Amino acid sequence: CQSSPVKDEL
Amino acid sequence: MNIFRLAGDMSHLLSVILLLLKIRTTKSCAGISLKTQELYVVVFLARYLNLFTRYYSFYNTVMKLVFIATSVCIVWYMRFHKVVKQTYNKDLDTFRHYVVIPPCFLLALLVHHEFTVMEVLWTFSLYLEAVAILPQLILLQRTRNIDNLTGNYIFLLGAYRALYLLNWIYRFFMEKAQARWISWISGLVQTALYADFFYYYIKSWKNNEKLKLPA
Repeated sequence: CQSSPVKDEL
Repeated sequence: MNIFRLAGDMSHLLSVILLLLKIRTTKSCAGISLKTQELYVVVFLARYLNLFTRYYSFYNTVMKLVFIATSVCIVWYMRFHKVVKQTYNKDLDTFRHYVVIPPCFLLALLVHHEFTVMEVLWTFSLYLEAVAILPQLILLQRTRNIDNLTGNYIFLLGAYRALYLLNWIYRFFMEKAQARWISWISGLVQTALYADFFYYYIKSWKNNEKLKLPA
């Protein structure tokens, strides 16, 4: 599975 | 940051401010589901854990604090405020919301990007948020006259994730961002649950009549 997406969203 | 995400965040912010204003000015929470509000507290606490570990921007930090604070405040009003709690439709708000928590957590344990505490909780918050509106929509069908503030609150709440879907499309094509299947599918399910509400809300707005959901 991919690396986790950047959590810059709310 | 793009216009879709900013519009989405503002729509979300406006929805919680509208709800707080409704409760504070009318001293009533009639038509509002406490179950949905409690699910949102769990969603925000599970999702914003990185508040203390990662600093993205002042905006990001402030908005996370605002969402946590307002959701806790709304639950406090509905549970403990002596006047407001009398107006809670306890007999209509019967969705057993604790039933949706374990399946969402289990799914997060099975389907996630990385198997770490933060990532699983973040994924859990996405799955939970997708279904958190269910108690509120069910309560709406049981509520005879839905006041405008409540209708607008739910419309803005639904609009925020719909705008996030546009934000993800934008980021995928414009920023060559990676595929975010978990966010995309959760967001689609969440927005789809509002479909019939959107239909009746826009219809009532066009015909300038009272919002009414079929039972």
